[in-house]
Amino acid sequence: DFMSRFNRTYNSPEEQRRRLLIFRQNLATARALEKAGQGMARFGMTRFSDLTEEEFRAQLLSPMPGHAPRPSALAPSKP
Amino acid sequence: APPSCDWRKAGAVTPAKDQGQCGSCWAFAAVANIESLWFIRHQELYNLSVQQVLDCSRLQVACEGAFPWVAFTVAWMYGLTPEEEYPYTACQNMCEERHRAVAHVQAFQILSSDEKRLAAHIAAQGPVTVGINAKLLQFYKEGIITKNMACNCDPREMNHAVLLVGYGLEKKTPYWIVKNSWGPEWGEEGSFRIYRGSNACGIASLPVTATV
Repeated sequence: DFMSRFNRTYNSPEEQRRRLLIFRQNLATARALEKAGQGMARFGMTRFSDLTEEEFRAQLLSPMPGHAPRPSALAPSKP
Repeated sequence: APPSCDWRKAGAVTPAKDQGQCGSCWAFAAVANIESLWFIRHQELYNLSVQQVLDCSRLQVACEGAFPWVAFTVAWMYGLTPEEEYPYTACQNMCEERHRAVAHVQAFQILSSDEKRLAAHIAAQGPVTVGINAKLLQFYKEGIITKNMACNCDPREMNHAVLLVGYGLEKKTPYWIVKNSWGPEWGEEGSFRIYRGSNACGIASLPVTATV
């Protein structure tokens, strides 16, 4: 269902097995999150369900350190 | 602040775009902020070019992330072009300066992290770009990410930029309405809702907005 819905193909049967394991772990995480939310939110299969947390971070996210220097404002005239 | 606010209902928010496999959320969130503010001020809703921001950012690797004010600086220097004239490719290319600009930025400001003041600012002025720890969003489908769930994401670890487009209250749970950049198929038509009032997942840690 996941592979057809999100148009996924894998290079080898080994890779497919590995992705299935990740998928199962992710579904378990999603169920636990949903339980913690006590009915206020639904978590489950998304197009990111075959990615590990590290892969998800690397592909979609980018760190924004809170302690980074913040600019005061734009200068009044353009360079 | 009024009890609720949703700039989508006012037609001030373009449909969610998809950043693909490029860490360009900072550009999407900042451009979405400019799109909405430009509509609120000029009653013209443009899909503006995120690609122009990536290409003209002067960053070494724009797909590895940056802060939203980098995008505001690009918009301030060049003005922003419509998306259809400078389409998104999910990778950084050379800056093309020949395109016409339809929206301009005068300045930007970093806002207070106080969520009541932030809500008042959004209701009065328009959507605001924020950082967030996006850990929980990998499996999000719909509903409100509650305070309990937010215990699983460290508010100090911001790794994604999004746009606060409004707020509300459901079953006594206050929430923010947040526009994401993972396409309209993801979440609630490209958006998600998260608890408002406890800096859930760092949602109020770094609010920043342009002035148009």
